Amino acid sequence: SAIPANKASCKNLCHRHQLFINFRDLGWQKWIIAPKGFMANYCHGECPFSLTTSLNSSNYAFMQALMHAVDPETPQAVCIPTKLSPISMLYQDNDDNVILRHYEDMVVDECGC
Amino acid sequence: ALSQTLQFQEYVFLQFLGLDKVPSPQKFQPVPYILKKIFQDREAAAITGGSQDLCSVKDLGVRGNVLRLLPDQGFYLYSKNLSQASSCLQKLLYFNLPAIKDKEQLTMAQLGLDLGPNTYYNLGPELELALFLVQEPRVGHSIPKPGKLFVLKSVPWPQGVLHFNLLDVAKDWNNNPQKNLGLFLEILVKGDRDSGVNFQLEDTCARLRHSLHASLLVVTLNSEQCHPSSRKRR
Repeated sequence: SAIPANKASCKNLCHRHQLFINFRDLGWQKWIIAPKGFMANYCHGECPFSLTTSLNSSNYAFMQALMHAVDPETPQAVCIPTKLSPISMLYQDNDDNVILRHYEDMVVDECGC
Repeated sequence: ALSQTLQFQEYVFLQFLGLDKVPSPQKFQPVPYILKKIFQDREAAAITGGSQDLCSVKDLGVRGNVLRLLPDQGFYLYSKNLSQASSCLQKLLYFNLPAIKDKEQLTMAQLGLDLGPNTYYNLGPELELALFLVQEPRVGHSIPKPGKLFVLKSVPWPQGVLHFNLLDVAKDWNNNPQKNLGLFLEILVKGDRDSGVNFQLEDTCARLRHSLHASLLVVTLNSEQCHPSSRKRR
């Protein structure tokens, strides 16, 4: 069963963080008509063995964390996106065509180990 | 070195997005209402968390995951005796189709002709719009010979925005790019031109030449990203 972590370590646990992608920062505003940017988010944090069952973890992460516990040379399970969603982009290409296209896996909705 | 690495990474990612390089548009094209609406509907669905079928375009009633609006790259043709002839406007329409990749299947090609807001009200003389498929190469800016044109559509009293289904034509152009010789658009004056309506006619034709805007809306389905719809069992 999961061992409750203290408040300080909770901050370091695997979870979703906000990341806004501003196309102006990338110099892409010249060709992307819309959106101007989007909240892409990212995953970051630790996946300790004691919490692998409660951090939206895969069975694989549990096994990896278990192995890390007995053999520290095995790396810890990592915090990764477990649910992603698409965005639509409206842009102009080099032939002056206006294109509306949907791109999969652009926004992190959920993270897990 | 860091800059080069970033450029390389950007190139790889743009290829993944279906682009050969960072686009640098020469001039901004107007975004048609339908593309804006589809984009806004998708954004709203993303916010509310509703399920989305990214491989169909509900608003247009077709399967597809990439929508392209191709601008007309053609030009006006001027007859020396235009004022005496029954022609009000002649234009060659040309759309650059090679932008469509091999893995994509064309599911819709709709020609949009916007004749401008003025055509809703005072059309003046009775006009007729005729759209032809150009079947033989022309020399320079010459007007296509009548025998080398295939009549696609004829619209009496054209006004506002007109749409034409050109899916079969676009498929043929896409399979045989050398056949893409464009379309010939002509707006004709019906009946005899008498001197009384001539002034009004010239004004109407000039307004049409000024306001006419043509574009081809193309919808494609990428077979790698979307599976073909399964047939219903009887």
